[in-house]
Amino acid sequence: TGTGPRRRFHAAGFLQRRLSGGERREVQREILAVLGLPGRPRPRTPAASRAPAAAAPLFMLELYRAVAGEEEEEEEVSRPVLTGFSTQSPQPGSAVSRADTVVSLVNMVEQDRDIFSPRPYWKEFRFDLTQVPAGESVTAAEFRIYKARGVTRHPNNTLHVSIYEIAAEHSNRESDLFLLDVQDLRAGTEGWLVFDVTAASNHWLVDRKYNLGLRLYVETDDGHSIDPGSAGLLGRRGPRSKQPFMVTFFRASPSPARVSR
Amino acid sequence: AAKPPRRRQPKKTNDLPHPNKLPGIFDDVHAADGRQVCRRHELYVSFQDLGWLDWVIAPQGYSAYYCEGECAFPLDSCMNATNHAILQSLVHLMKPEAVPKACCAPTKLSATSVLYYDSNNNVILKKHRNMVVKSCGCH
Repeated sequence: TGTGPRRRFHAAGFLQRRLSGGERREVQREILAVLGLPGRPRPRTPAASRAPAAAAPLFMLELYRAVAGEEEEEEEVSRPVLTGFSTQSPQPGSAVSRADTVVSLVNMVEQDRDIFSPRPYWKEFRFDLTQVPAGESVTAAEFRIYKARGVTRHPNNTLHVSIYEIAAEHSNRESDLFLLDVQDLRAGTEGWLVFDVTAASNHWLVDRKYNLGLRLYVETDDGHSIDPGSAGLLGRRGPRSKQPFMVTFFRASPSPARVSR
Repeated sequence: AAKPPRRRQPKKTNDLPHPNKLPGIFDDVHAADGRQVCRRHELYVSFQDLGWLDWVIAPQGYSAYYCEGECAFPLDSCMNATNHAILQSLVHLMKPEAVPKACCAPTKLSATSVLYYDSNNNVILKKHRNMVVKSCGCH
């Protein structure tokens, strides 16, 4: 009901009232509450260096487009869960359709036992799940890592890539590991590898002390350990658009209790 | 109650309702007496105007549809009326002080998604079910 400079004609032809500073903050607070956020997120790195090239935002943007397309069409298509060797572009699958929230997690720590260390070789990754939404349960979780051609002389040889959850670490002996997923592929293959790590993310959400990360091994057909870097598996030192990340799918718990505002 | 006199049934046709009678799709739907009937309106919330594009990746804004308009008897101009709304409108005619008119409210809602960065640079895709008003009607 305002008048004068506080009202303006919108392009569509109807009168639109300009919000005061207080009203704007109130609107922002309400929208943040709908999104389930306590406050406005403040990403650490500047926007310009985050968005365009990084693998996780690119993947999530593709996922957003797929979900938005589904919402447009209002189709309930049931397709297989996103697992196995795939391209970067996600397909709208049942894991995506069922999820209320999808979070891509940036790899925080990467450790290698590479060709300069005793065998077996491995690569470790760690993700921070402290910011995941409360009151939601994990329906699926994927670890995505890019495989380049590598330095193999035998591109048709089979490689076994296995991913483990680090269950416990010991100072005097090898860590306790829990096998999550295995994939067999040709040494000359190039593209994104997707591993099912749902069990690990469930453990990590139960208690943060279990979050000791993931460990990846590569072996040949005859059981020889191969340095993951030499096999072409890219880590944090790879191009930004091909760095490993984790995607977790959450479903809101059907709790009747809602936060009152 | 006295039996009402028999009326001639109107001739049945296979014609679809006039598209302008479908609420929530077309603008400027008015009842015969000039009142605006229950229909869907749009209020666009621009994330750019809110200065949020440094953390919201997509969409650039949100079409906040809402339902507004009258649910007055007869409800023939509002095709999306429930049986109860028709009955309530009738009772309202008889006892306007005691019984309010039927309400103009969403009849169909759909989901919408937002893609944004959290403070750890993780990217979150959040789906909100039953968030966007697809159509309005009298309840």
